[in-house]
Amino acid sequence: PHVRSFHHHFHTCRVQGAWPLLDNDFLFVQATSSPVASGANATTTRKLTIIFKNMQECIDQKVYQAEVDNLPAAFEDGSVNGGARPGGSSLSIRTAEPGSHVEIQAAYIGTTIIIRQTAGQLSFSIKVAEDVARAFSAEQDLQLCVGGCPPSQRLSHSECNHRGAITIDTARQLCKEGLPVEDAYFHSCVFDVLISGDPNFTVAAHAALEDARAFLPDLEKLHLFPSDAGAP
Amino acid sequence: CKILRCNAEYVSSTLSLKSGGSPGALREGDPDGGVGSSGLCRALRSYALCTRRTARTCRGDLAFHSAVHGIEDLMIQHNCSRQGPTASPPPRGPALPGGGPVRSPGPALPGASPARSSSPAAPDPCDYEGRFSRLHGRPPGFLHCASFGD
Repeated sequence: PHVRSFHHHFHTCRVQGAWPLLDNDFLFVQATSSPVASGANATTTRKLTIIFKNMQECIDQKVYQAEVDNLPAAFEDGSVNGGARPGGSSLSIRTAEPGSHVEIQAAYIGTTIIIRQTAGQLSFSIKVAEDVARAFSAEQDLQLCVGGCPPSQRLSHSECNHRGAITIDTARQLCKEGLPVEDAYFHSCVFDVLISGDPNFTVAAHAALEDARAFLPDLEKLHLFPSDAGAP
Repeated sequence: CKILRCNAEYVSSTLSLKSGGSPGALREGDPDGGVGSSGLCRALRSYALCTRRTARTCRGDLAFHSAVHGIEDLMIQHNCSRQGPTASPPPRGPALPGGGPVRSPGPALPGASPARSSSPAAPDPCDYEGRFSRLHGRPPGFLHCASFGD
């Protein structure tokens, strides 16, 4: 998948299997990815696991797990909030669009998470308070949201062959409709449409840009370009 | 290696047992998991769990290996089962703006200040933004991360 880190690095990542996006004192987020097709370099996230860790008078530990074609509107234990503690309602989950868009509010740590399903893949976006994101020890050193994609796992677009009948011009045209600025989101969109042969991938890139627009405190950093962000 | 943290947490949990006082507080076997009777076993199981978590980074540390053997001895001595409830999670968490000790169970609330959070007019401890703004006189900073596509 494409990863936009906290520090505005933008990488296309070949990571296969389970990799942590976040691992701190309050939150653990793990994305499980597999190749888009047999033998393909590019991978896509098919499972997301989020653990909200037990915290004082606010919440019991809660686990959220989403898989392609199973985007529940509840935590693993069937609950929709942080439990019976006095601040249990400071963690809540709601469905914006059943089966395709879930939003989790964790007010006790200043965090909002959006999980979407589009074109057989899962997208993850988070807005998190700075001191929550920084609350990890040296042992919790692998977090794609913090360090971006490790160099050995980065994928350049020339490493992938496109599938299906969609030409690059058609892919560019499809992506241009929702992403008029030719930034990292646009290039990711073209890459995804070419690699998968599925025009629905435009929706994932467009939604990721909209989430960034809603979540970034500084909109000047919204558009990332290859020259300044390591974008593909 | 964070064995000293495990040691400190164990000492802290057994101190509270001793201050609790009854002789039964040091025996295993309360099926409902009551705080009193199985307190020491709970503390030992937590201690053992803590050492297991730190085993990789502590493998060359003498204090770590002493602790592992000490826990074994104490568990046998007090007839503690290996499986069972553990002590409440210790207070831990990130460096707090303003610093200072925190309340248990569970990690410290980020953005919290103990002096303020215990005052009668304290903000809702589970409203991060409100608490941070009140403590720092400005809204907190936020970060964004995303993963999508293929």
